[in-house]
Amino acid sequence: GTRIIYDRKFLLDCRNSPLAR
Amino acid sequence: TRKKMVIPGVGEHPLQYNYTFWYSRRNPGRPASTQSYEQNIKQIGSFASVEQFWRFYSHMIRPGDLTGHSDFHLFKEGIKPMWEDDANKMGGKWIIRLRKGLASRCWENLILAMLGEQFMVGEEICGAVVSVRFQEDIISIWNKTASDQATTARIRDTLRRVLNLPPNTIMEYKTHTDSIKYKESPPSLLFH
Repeated sequence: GTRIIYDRKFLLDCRNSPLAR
Repeated sequence: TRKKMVIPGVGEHPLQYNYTFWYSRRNPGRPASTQSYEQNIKQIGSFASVEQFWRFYSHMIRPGDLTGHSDFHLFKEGIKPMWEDDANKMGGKWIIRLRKGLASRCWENLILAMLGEQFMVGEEICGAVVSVRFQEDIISIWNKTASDQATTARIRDTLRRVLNLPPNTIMEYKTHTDSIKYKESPPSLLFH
């Protein structure tokens, strides 16, 4: 099956999302 | 398959696996038996998405700011951070000893690589640990099958890439069965 892959930069960008607070 | 205890919220980015944060702390001078190890280890919580991860992580103390004999563990949901867990008992870990001051950055890079599935070793990764000690800190990543050399080599190479470590950094692979043996009967040489 497909795997959900995220690089470091994408994960760090998600930190700023209102959903991450 | 394990039952997923948490699910991603609306609009959140799901992770390939759910994970659980754990924390343990040992009282100085008291050797930890298996039982007291299990008693000392506390679940912080589980998450299923990138955003849920940040909600935990952003409120946690950075490893470099911990004092004493403490560990953070981040394992796939359903796997206990113990050798005895079914997922771990045939496995092993890569260990990297870090001089003081590097643990926070290395731990963050390690867990982001794990959550983002950067290791490319199928189901093999079990979890990661950062251990804060007096002289140095230790980070490790655990996998299921210690005898699978292609997997352990791939994990090592990914660690080198994502941690951006100095070239002279020593990386050591230890099987959990060796760790158990060592704990139960330390090599007699140590006592000569």
